Parts: sequence; structure tokens; C-alpha cells
Amino acid sequence: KLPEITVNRLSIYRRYVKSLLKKGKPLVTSEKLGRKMHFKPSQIRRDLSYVGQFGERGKGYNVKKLFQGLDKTLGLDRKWQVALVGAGNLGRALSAYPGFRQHGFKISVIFDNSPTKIGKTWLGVEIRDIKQMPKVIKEKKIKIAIIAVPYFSAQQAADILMRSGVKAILNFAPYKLAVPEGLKLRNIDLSTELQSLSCFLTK
Amino acid sequence: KLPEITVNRLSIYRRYVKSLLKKGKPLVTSEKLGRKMHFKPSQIRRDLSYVGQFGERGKGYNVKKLFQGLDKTLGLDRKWQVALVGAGNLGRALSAYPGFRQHGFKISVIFDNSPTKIGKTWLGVEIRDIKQMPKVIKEKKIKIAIIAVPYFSAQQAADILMRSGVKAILNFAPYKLAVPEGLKLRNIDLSTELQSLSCFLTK
Ligand SMILES: NC(=O)c1ccc[n+]([C@@H]2O[C@H](COP(=O)([O-])OP(=O)(O)OC[C@H]3O[C@@H](n4cnc5c(N)ncnc54)[C@H](O)[C@@H]3O)[C@@H](O)[C@H]2O)c1
Ligand SMILES: NC(=O)c1ccc[n+]([C@@H]2O[C@H](COP(=O)([O-])OP(=O)(O)OC[C@H]3O[C@@H](n4cnc5c(N)ncnc54)[C@H](O)[C@@H]3O)[C@@H](O)[C@H]2O)c1
Repeated sequence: KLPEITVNRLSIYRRYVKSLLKKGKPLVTSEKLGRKMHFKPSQIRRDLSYVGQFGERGKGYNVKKLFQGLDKTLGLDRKWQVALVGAGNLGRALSAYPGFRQHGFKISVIFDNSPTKIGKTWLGVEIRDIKQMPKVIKEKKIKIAIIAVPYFSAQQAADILMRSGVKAILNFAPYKLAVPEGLKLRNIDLSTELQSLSCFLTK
Repeated sequence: KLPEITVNRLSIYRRYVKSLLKKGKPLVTSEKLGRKMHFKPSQIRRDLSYVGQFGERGKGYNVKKLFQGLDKTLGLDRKWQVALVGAGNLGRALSAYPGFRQHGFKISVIFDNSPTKIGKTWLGVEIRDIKQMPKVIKEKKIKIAIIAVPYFSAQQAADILMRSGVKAILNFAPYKLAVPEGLKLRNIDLSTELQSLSCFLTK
């Protein structure tokens, strides 16, 4: 498996290579990629060898092939359905964001436990009762979920998701979830992000 | 300066030590901390030595002193005013979140360039014209800002922030900002986060 730090770089390369594709550029060198994205060309060449892409000396990489290789490695050559748990402030912003769909991620179902939310629809997606989660996630064969519930409900939400067959979770709740070996978990703790800024500013 | 990965761990320790403080526990060992938070006790002891905290052999750490040391290192023993740039979907969720204030971060001013937003107030905070940003940020001596504008406006927003005296930025726009040496920048690219999940699921 690729280290996470490499995966982050691959998705930054993909964004830039996509813009080259749109401009109709046929080739690009690792030096040009390095200048544009502030990475060392040797780092870029090593990363791209992971996705089976090799440039021709003096000519560079074929932009179309490079994009396809990056897309395939990142799993973006297909569509992914995503379950969102928690229809609160953050859930609403995430469900309204067009950027996910552009990368092939569609928030196709939303779950909540509040009677004032269940039954509403956001941009055509219905908010369903969390009690329905096992049935709906199995039916739609959903593998990716986002947790946007309060910290005290996060573990319970994760347990139901895992029992329903979800294999990868993006967690926004400030709580250290206990998950089994095979599950992929990414945590985003926005308070911790701000603390890294205040820590830097504290001499 | 502490490596970011250490800062992330310190803020997880702080969250747990805070709960011990609330329960009135006087002491805690690195073994107990390790069991609760799934980190190695030797890693915890090394990290805590960074913040000048040393446990007594066989007894552990003084919970109150440990919390104060963590607070001080993370810069949480004081209040921080934060400027939010972009009053859109994400900006609204961030400004509504009570968790930031609990850690001493107050979103005290919001900027936008849309006439339909300027002049509104969200939870008592006025949305101001981005043209006022240099004046207001200097007046309030704001050092931390969050960027929540579209990717094509992100660099312009960052440039004005830096000219106004901001020293640390949390950026949500999917754009690689060019910033000078002394500025602290944390990027959150939610599409990249989802890509790390799809990459993991792609065999
Ligand atoms: N809003 C932000 O900008 C922000 C910032 C940092 C962290 N977070 C974290 O993200 C999470 C969501 O934040 P928010 O601001 O959207 O909160 P919110 O209170 O606005 O929304 C939470 C939603 O979860 C639902 N919920 C509660 N318990 C549930 C359960 N057991 N099952 C299903 N649904 C349940 C609630 O009905 C509500 O709709 C929280 O953990 C919060 O700490 C949010
Ligand atoms: N909403 C999400 O969940 C989400 C997820 C991932 C990434 N993002 C990123 O976060 C940023 C904000 O997303 P959003 O969903 O809130 O977008 P949005 O379109 O809802 O809001 C953007 C706001 O920025 C304002 N704006 C535009 N140009 C500006 C400028 N030059 N100066 C000041 N204000 C300006 C607009 O008037 C608007 O109010 C975007 O870069 C987006 O890619 C958002």
C-alpha cells in the first residue's frame, strides 16, 4: 500500500496534470511539474514510478497516459457512492459541495437520528433514519462513509457502518474511533488543525 | 519547532488529560495514557518531555501540571481571534461550530465579496467587505485566518491576509498557495481525503 503522504502528492499531481490535459499539452517533464508544484523532480519521478508511469529522457511524460495512470491508482476511474452520517451544519456544507462529484464521489444517502431532519431532501438526496443504515448501505453496496455526528455518537455510527460493510471512513468528530485492522480511517480534527497554528505562533 | 505529527499527538493527549482533570484524577501514568489512546507509552513519555513534563517513576504525571504544560505549548492558555474569509456553505458551518471557542479560538470577523452577504451577521459576527480586510485585521491584531473561498480566489485572499499581518492560515481551497517562509500554512483538501480512501479500496 502507498504511504498516505505519497497519496496526497499523487492527488496534487493529478490536479495539475488534468489542467495540462485540458490545455491540450502532449508532454510534460518532471522538471516542469516540480517548478509548478514546488516538489523536487526526483521525488516526482519516484512517485510516478509507483503508478507505473515513466518519462522518456529529454522528452518527459505523455500527459494523457500520466493522467490515466494517476486516475487508476487513486481509484478515480470509477464512481463511488458515499454515505454521510449526520445532517447538521457540517453535513449540509459537505452535501452541497459540487467538488466531490467532480472527482467521482457522490453523497448518495444521508442518515440522521433527529425526527426534524429525517424525511427532508437535500439536493435530491433523502435524509433517512439511522436505523435504516444497515439495510440501505448493504442494498447500495456503499464502501465509503463520512461521519459528521457529535463526538458522543461517533463510535456508535462507526460500529453500525462497519457492520453494514463500509470499508473506509472519513471522520470529522473529535473522537479517537476504535476500528478493526482492515478498515481505512482518516480523521479530520479541525480544532487540532487550529491548534497546530496556535502552537506555531507560541514562541 | 515541534514536528506537525507531534503537535497532533499533543492535542489528542490534551483532550484525554482534560477529561481526567474533570474527573478529579490527581495522577496518570504513561502506560494508562497509552492504553486509552492507542499510543506507545515510550512515545508519550518522549512527547511530554518536549512540553517540559516528566512523570515520577511508579507514580506517573501530575494531571493538573500536565494539562497546564500541554495548554501552554499548544498556545491554548490564551484566546485567539480568527478571521474567516468566505461566507459560503463551509464558512457557515465553521462559524456555527461551538467547538472552536471551547479551545480558545473565536471567529471574530468574516469577510466576503458578495453584496448579498456583506452586512449580514452570523451569531453576532458581521460579514464585512473583503476590501476592509487590511484595516480590520490590523485593528484587531488578528494572526490566524481560515480561507473558505473558491480555489480561483484563494491566492488573492492569502496575499491580502499576509500583507495585513496574518501569520498562520488554515486553507480549505483546493489550490497550492504560494506563501513566504515565515508563514504557517495548513491545507485541508477534502477531495484528497476522499481520494486516499478510494486509493486504499482500489486493489
Ligand atoms: N461545523 C464545523 O465546522 C465542525 C468543525 C469541526 C468539527 N466538527 C465536528 O463535526 C461533527 C458535526 O458537526 P456539526 O457542526 O455538523 O454538528 P451539528 O450538531 O450541527 O450536527 C450533528 C448532526 O448529527 C445528528 N446526530 C446526533 N447523534 C446522532 C446519531 N447517534 N446518529 C445519527 N445522527 C446523529 C444530529 O441530529 C445533527 O443533525 C461534530 O462531531 C463536530 O465536532 C464540525
Ligand atoms: N463545502 C464543502 O464541504 C467543501 C468541501 C471541500 C472543499 N471546499 C472548499 O472550500 C471553499 C469554500 O467552499 P464552499 O462550499 O463554502 O463554497 P461557496 O461557493 O458556498 O462559498 C464561497 C464564498 O466565497 C465568497 N467569495 C468568492 N470569491 C471571493 C473573494 N475573492 N473574496 C472574498 N470572498 C469570496 C463567495 O461570495 C461565497 O460566499 C472552496 O474552495 C471549496 O473548494 C468546501
